[in-house]
Amino acid sequence: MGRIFAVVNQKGGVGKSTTAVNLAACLGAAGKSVLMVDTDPQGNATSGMGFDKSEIKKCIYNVLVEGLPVAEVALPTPHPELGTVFIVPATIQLAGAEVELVSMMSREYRMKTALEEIRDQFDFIILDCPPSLGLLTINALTAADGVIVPIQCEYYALEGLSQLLDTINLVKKHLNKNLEIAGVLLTMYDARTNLAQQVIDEVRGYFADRVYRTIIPRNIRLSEAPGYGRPINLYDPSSKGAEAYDSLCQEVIKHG
Amino acid sequence: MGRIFAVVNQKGGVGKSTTAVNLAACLGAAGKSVLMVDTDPQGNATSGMGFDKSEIKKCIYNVLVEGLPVAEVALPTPHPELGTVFIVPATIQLAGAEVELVSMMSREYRMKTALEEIRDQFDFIILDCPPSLGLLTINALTAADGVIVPIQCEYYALEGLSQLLDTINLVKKHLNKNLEIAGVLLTMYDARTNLAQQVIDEVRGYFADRVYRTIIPRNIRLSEAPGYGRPINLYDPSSKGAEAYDSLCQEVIKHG
Ligand SMILES: Nc1ncnc2c1ncn2[C@@H]1O[C@H](COP(=O)(O)OP(=O)(O)OP(=O)(O)O)[C@@H](O)[C@H]1O
Ligand SMILES: Nc1ncnc2c1ncn2[C@@H]1O[C@H](COP(=O)(O)OP(=O)(O)OP(=O)(O)O)[C@@H](O)[C@H]1O
Ligand SMILES: [Mg+2]
Ligand SMILES: [Mg+2]
Repeated sequence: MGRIFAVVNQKGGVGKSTTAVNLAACLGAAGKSVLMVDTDPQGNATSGMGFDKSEIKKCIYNVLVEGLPVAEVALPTPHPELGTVFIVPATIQLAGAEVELVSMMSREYRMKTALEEIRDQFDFIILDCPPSLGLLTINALTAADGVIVPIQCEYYALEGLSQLLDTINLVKKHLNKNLEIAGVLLTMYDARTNLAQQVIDEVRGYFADRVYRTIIPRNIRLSEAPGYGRPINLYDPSSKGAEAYDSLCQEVIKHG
Repeated sequence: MGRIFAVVNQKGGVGKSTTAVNLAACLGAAGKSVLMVDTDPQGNATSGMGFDKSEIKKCIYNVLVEGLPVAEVALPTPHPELGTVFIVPATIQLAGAEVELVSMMSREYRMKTALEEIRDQFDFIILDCPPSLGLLTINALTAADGVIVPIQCEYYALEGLSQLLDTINLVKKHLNKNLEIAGVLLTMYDARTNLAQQVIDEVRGYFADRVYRTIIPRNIRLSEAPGYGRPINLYDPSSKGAEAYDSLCQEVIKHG
């Protein structure tokens, strides 16, 4: 039975899409079968994995709003060397979904219901979320077993955590009682920033053993890779970014 | 009559709050009277300007949802050396505002109406927005004369632009016919990233003369300053970040 992770943080630009793409790619390269679902209307995870969004006819919008089966929308990645990695893409069509979902039946469970049909075909399902706590993120949290929370090693990133935890607890109470925090991932670590260590200490103080041992460093190759539509393990396998995501992949395989 | 700017981009982490805080601070130091309004529930601009959110009793929530006058909520910054800089803060209370606003009368005009009362008392009013295109951002766009669009010099940042422009055009057509793009601000420029120049060329090709000449470099001091609650012109006035925001301030004074 596939384990479902939602990559969530309403703070913008903390590395959600970068984590979703590179974790999915590393899990595939490690021989796991993976489905990545892009629930952000900007579609960064879709293009970061190498898809040309102008050629995509059906996306997560059709699944959530029209009830199309995931099997009819999922596509294999353009990188066969990654093994079994499929994606449910997002296009601009998704921009109107939150407004449309508000008045629909079982609006918070549409992702969960859609994924149930195909869950057994994958070892891992990774959901990339937009930088907000609206219905798209709520759908991902309701469908997930675990939440991966990327946190940038910068001061502003600490401020939204209580709101995020409140939302996770509300979902756990009303929509998905099995939801847990799978792990907190420290990202964009730059040893030169004198606050980085303080942020790390504060996050470890707050989340204790739920913080992944792997820390993702700030690494220019990670920000270049999406421009070539290749995950980091294909764009620059010997970079610090590739090593870090590979180490995260091992942690996730070992204990989620 | 104060000129109102909304700092908007639904892509997360592009430097919206950093731009709002530092532009407001530089305009104040240049002798202008400034009101900064934080419309993001994370309240980064509020803490970045030095406020302790736990001590704030009233915020933009009370203005938008309860109709409290701005004059009763606005606070002077804790930095008298900035001159006349006031802020309408945001606290966690704002997190529920978008849901509450959906069913309210003239829900898109509440910010515009609130600012009309005090607009004559300031030279500039700067609105920081959350990373989404929901009702809080729509309120800011409806109230604004001009939009400042920060764009990170990275690949992913280019993807959401068409959605942003669509939203600006919709607001211009239905809610605020005078709305213009005041300027596009290139942020976090890092000459070592081989894509940065391509992003700049693409943005200049698309927006032509609406791109500010000032480019904000990636500068560690900018990410440290919020941890000390001080804008960059007080935290490290000789840094590249401070020079860049001062140059932006001059451009905004000269022609918005
Ligand atoms: N470790 C890293 N080192 C350097 N750059 C990074 C790193 N991780 C992500 N980036 C870059 O930083 C930017 C923000 O990352 P990303 O888009 O993955 O964040 P996000 O949380 O998904 O953003 P959003 O909130 O808009 O969805 C992107 O341009 C990305 O390429
Ligand atoms: N020019 C810069 N150089 C280095 N760091 C920067 C720069 N501008 C902003 N930062 C840092 O990058 C992070 C993102 O910036 P900021 O929070 O201002 O973006 P934002 O667009 O307001 O994010 P959100 O979408 O969450 O509102 C912050 O930690 C900030 O301190
Ligand atoms: Mg993203
Ligand atoms: Mg912000």
